[in-house]
Amino acid sequence: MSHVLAVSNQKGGVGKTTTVVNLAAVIAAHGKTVLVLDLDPQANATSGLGVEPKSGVSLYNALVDLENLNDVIVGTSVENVNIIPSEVDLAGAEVEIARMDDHLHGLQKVLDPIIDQNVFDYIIIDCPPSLGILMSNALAAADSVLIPMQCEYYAMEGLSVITGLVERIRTSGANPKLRIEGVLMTMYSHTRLADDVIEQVRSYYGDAVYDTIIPRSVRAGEAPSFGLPVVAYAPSSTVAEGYFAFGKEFLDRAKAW
Amino acid sequence: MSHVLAVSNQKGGVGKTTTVVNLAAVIAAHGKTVLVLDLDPQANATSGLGVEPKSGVSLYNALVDLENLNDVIVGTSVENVNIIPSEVDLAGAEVEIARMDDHLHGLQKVLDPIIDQNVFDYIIIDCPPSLGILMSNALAAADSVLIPMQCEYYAMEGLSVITGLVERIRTSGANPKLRIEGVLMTMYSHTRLADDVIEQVRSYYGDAVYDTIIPRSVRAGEAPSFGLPVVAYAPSSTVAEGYFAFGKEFLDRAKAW
Ligand SMILES: Nc1ncnc2c1ncn2[C@@H]1O[C@H](COP(=O)(O)OP(=O)(O)OP(=O)(O)O)[C@@H](O)[C@H]1O
Ligand SMILES: Nc1ncnc2c1ncn2[C@@H]1O[C@H](COP(=O)(O)OP(=O)(O)OP(=O)(O)O)[C@@H](O)[C@H]1O
Ligand SMILES: [Mg+2]
Ligand SMILES: [Mg+2]
Repeated sequence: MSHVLAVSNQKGGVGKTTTVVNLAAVIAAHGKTVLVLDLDPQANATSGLGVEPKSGVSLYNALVDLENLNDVIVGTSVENVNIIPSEVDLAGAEVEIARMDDHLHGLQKVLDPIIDQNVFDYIIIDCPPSLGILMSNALAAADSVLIPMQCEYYAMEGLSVITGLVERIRTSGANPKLRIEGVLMTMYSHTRLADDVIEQVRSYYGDAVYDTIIPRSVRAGEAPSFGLPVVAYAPSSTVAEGYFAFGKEFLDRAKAW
Repeated sequence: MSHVLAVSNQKGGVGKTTTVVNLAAVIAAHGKTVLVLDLDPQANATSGLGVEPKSGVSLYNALVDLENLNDVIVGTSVENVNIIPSEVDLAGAEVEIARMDDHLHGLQKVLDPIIDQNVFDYIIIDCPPSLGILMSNALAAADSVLIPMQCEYYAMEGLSVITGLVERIRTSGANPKLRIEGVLMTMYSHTRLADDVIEQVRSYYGDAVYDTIIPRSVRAGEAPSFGLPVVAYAPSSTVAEGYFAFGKEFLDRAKAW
C-alpha cells in the first residue's frame, strides 16, 4: 500500500518544500517509487523539481472537477520521482472546497484511485503554510505527518498549533489513522538561539525529533534555480549530506512502524 | 486620515512579521500613532509585541460577529503602538467569510469605524502567508501594500504572484485605490545568490525597491522570545540599524505621495 506522507507546518519558510524535494530524491535513490503532490499554490515543489507549472495540468482541475488524477502525473528532473504539479489557481480551490458538503475529504476522494493502484511506495504532499482548507484536506488524507521546523522562536511557538491540529483531525474521526512521523530541525546554524530551541523541542517531543539536523547552507537556496534538489545539485554540500542522512533515518524508522 | 498598510507576501518566512513589528516601533519613535492588525492565526505579531494571545480578544470575533473593533484594541511592549491581537480561531474565519455575500470586504466593514475616528496615523496589517480569503480581505481594505522579500530564488518566483494579485484587486474594482508601497529586501547575507536576486528584482521593479536592505542577524530571531521588536531588544545590532534606516526611508517616501 502506498504510504501518504504530508509535509506540513503552518509557519512559513521552515523548509517544507526543500524537505519534500530532497526526501523524495533520497528515498528514490534507495529504490522507492515516489509521487510528490504539490498542494501549495506557490508551486515551489513543482519548479524545485524542474517542472514548469502549466495552467490546466494541476491538482486544481482534479479537486474541483473531480477528474482522474492520473491525467496530471508528470515526470521530474529526478529519476523515480513523479509529481502532480500545482498552479496559482489552486488558491481558488479553497473557496470552492469550502462550499462542498464534506469539505475535509475532497483530496482523499481524488487520491483513493491512485493509492489503490499501488504504483507508488510513497506519496509525499507539500503543504502550503496555512491552517486553511488545503492543509486540513492533506491531514485528512495522510497516513502520517512530517513537520520540518526552523531553529527559531516563532517556529517553536507554532509547533503546538500543528500538533494540536493533527490531534483534532485524528480524534474527531476525520482521519483516525493519522500519526506524527517526526519533527525535523532545519536551517541550523550554530547559535545559542538554535541550540536553545533544539533543546526545548527535544525535551518536549522526545523521540519524535529526528537525530539528523539539517544545516543552513546557501547551496540549498541555489538549487531551485536549476530545478534540482540540493542532493542532486551539490551532493557534497553540508545540507545535501544532511538530507542523505535524514533519508536513511526516515526509511529506518518507517520500517519500525 | 489613517493610512492602512498591508504587509504581505504569500511566500512564507520572508520577514513579514519582523518588518511589521519593527516598522511600527520605528515610526512610533518618529511620533506617529500606530495600530497593528494581526491577521495571521499564528499570532506572531501579537507575541512579537509582548501580548499574550487570548481567546475571545481578537479580530476573529469582530470579523465573524461584526462586533466593534474598539473593544479588542490593546497596548503593546512599545509606546504608541497598539494592536488588535490574533488567535488560532482566526483560521476558522476563512470558511465563515467565504460563505458571506461580499466575502472580499468583511475586514473593510469592521475597519471603517476605526479609520473614521482618525486616532491612528498608520494601521499596519500583518498578513498570513497565503493567497486565501484573509489575505484578499487585507488587500481589499488597504491603501497600499509593503512586500518584504528574502534574497532567495523561491521568494523571487513568488513576487510576480503577489504583484499580480494587487493588480487584480485594483483593476477589478474591489479596491481601486490600492498601490504598491514598496519592496523591502530582507535577511541579506553577502552571497552570490543574494546579490543575483537583488539585481534581478531591482532591474524588474526599479524604484519600487527600497534602498535599505535588511541584513540577516541572529538578534532578529532572539527578540521575539522577549516580546520585543529587535530595534528595542538590540538597538545597536546590524538588523536594528537596518530597520531604523528603513523606517526613515519609509516615512520620507510616504511624504512624497
Ligand atoms: N538548509 C537550508 N539552508 C539554507 N537555505 C535553505 C535551507 N532549506 C531551505 N532553504 C531556503 O529557505 C527558503 C525557505 O525554504 P522552503 O521554501 O523550503 O520553506 P517552506 O516551508 O516550503 O516555505 P513556505 O512556507 O513558503 O512553503 C527557501 O528560499 C529555501 O531555498
Ligand atoms: N533580518 C533577519 N535576520 C535573521 N533572522 C530573521 C530576520 N528577520 C526575520 N528573521 C527570523 O526569520 C523567521 C521568519 O521571519 P518572520 O516570521 O518575520 O517571517 P514571516 O514572513 O512573517 O513568516 P510567515 O510567512 O510564517 O508569516 C523568524 O524566525 C524571524 O525571527
Ligand atoms: Mg513551501
Ligand atoms: Mg508572519
